Amino acid sequence: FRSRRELDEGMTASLEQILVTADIGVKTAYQLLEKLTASLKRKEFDDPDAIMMRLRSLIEEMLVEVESPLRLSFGPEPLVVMVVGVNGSGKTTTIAKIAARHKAAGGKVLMVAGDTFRAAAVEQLEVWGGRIGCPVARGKEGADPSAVAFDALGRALDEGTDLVLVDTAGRLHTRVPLMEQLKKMRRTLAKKIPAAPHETLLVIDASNGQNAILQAKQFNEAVPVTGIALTKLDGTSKGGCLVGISNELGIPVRYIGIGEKMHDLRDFNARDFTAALFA
Amino acid sequence: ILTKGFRDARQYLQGMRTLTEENLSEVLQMIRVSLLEADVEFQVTRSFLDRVKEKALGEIVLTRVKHKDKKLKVSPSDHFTKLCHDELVQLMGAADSQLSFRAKPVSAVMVVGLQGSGKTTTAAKLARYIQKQGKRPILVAADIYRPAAVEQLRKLGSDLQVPVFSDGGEDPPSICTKSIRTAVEVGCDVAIFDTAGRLTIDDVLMEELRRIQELTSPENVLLVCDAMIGQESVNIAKAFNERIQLTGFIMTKLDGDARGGAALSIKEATGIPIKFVGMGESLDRLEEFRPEGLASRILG
Ligand SMILES: Nc1nc2c(ncn2[C@@H]2O[C@H](COP(=O)(O)OP(=O)(O)OP(=O)(O)O)[C@@H](O)[C@H]2O)c(=O)[nH]1
Ligand SMILES: Nc1nc2c(ncn2[C@@H]2O[C@H](COP(=O)(O)OP(=O)(O)OP(=O)(O)O)[C@@H](O)[C@H]2O)c(=O)[nH]1
Ligand SMILES: [Mg+2]
Ligand SMILES: [Mg+2]
Repeated sequence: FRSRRELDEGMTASLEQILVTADIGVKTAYQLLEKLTASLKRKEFDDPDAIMMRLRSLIEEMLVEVESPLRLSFGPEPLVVMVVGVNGSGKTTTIAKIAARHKAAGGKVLMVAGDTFRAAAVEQLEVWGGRIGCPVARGKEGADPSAVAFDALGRALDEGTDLVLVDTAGRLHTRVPLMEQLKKMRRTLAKKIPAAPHETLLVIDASNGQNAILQAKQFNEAVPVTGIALTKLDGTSKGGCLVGISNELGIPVRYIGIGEKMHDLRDFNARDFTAALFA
Repeated sequence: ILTKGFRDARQYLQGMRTLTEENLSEVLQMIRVSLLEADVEFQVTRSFLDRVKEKALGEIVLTRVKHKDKKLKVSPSDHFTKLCHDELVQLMGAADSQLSFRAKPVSAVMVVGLQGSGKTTTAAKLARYIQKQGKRPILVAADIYRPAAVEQLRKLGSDLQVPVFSDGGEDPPSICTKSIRTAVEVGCDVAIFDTAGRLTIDDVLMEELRRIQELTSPENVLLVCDAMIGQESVNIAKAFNERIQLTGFIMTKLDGDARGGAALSIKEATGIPIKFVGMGESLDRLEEFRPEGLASRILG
């Protein structure tokens, strides 16, 4: 007679495999399975469907806590969003998507070409500006990104802009001078508009594994991250790294990116995301 | 920097005189956590640990036979760490950063991968590397989709004084085919195709790659993979490999703290050799692959 307070080994192994291969991370997976075992009723231990449903709802409950779309409520001054993240995560494209959405809703947007470092970064944002019909504030090549952002806020104030989206260069969170540059950008924005940046949006690639958690921690330490956008969820990766990040940091999740076109942006929805994890 | 899993394992074994079946399974579990946290793919982790277990058990038996109760020279902790390390190095394969070049007239290198993995930057790094080998590369802007992709490659090419071929009116397979002719005309002997980022489930774009390969038969087809990639690494590599025959892969952004378990995973699951690693944004940041370096990083 086996005490039914434990999942059997086979079940544990297959659940662990589902969680780990979705990039949920082995430690987070263990925690979830412990929580699962604690929450199951005695008779449910023999019911694989009940176990699955319970696991899904545990994850969904966890993610509902951080489901928090960016409410762009507008006051007399522009709302400033600073977009940050590691190289290639999808920052510039995400800015274009947010700008397109806000413009379609009748708002006045200014995109700021704050990546003055990478080849053709400014040009890339300008192409998007042209497609969306949205101005792009830029500086000279190699200009100080903070100076470009400072001037852009001045322009936004003059022009009655509702929403300012500041693009920054990709950077690895391990590069101290680059993280310092980000802190400086933040201080500079506040010099022009004290409440700016109202949102610091960290863009994370859904195909990342456990490094995403380190990214979130380090960026959050440098500049408080107030929102997350998880991109490339149209790929085969399930974006499970978000579960670990939410578990450890609880940062609001704003958007998901589901493609390369300007409409490929959705508000984060915990239920849909969790369902897709198990699909 | 020992990762927690490995540190735990070593500490666990510190006090022990010998490696036994009991403490071995404890230690393997700690290593497993470490590998999975390093983004080594699930099945690859399992088969790696099975192999390590087999070797370790074999050695335990041998040790008992040979030493009986004589004191061992090497502590089980050091010995076990070395066993894992050596097994990992062996899995990574020999250092082989060879690119393949035809005698004449133009060889080609095709660079492929997911969005944002670092292809354009890596294509330029390869141009610089190939130039240093005394060849005359030409960069080919085969990404017609991404805003300012051509400008990006042009800028990098100009920094290196490497010519860049682009053609606004053509599709990528035609661009690559035409680039070979242009290469001959301008006296270049290696064409490097920078292709657009794509998802492996995008059939149209995967077919585009197959078409480029069919028309130009590039000697080198390199998958560019971000070091931060998680469990999908093997599926992604296999999907590219099934459509086009990869000759190697390059792992980028290894200058960060991503452990890069995908490198081991891809090599183990597909046999595709790791040719280079990207260690930074600037164009001199391309290093030849060293199995030792990557093994230590994955083990932590
Ligand atoms: N499939 C897919 N591709 C995306 C998504 N978001 C961005 N991309 C692609 O990812 C690549 C990189 O996007 P960028 O916007 O340039 O990324 P970035 O973070 O600004 O890059 P850096 O500025 O170089 O650090 C581009 O090819 C984009 O089209 C998404 O949600 N889905
Ligand atoms: N730190 C670091 N950054 C890198 C490395 N390789 C590329 N990058 C950066 O990663 C970002 C994306 O690089 P790209 O070369 O544009 O990537 P891509 O694969 O061509 O992107 P798509 O064409 O949009 O798919 C840029 O910010 C690069 O500077 C590397 O080895 N280390
Ligand atoms: Mg960008
Ligand atoms: Mg590119």
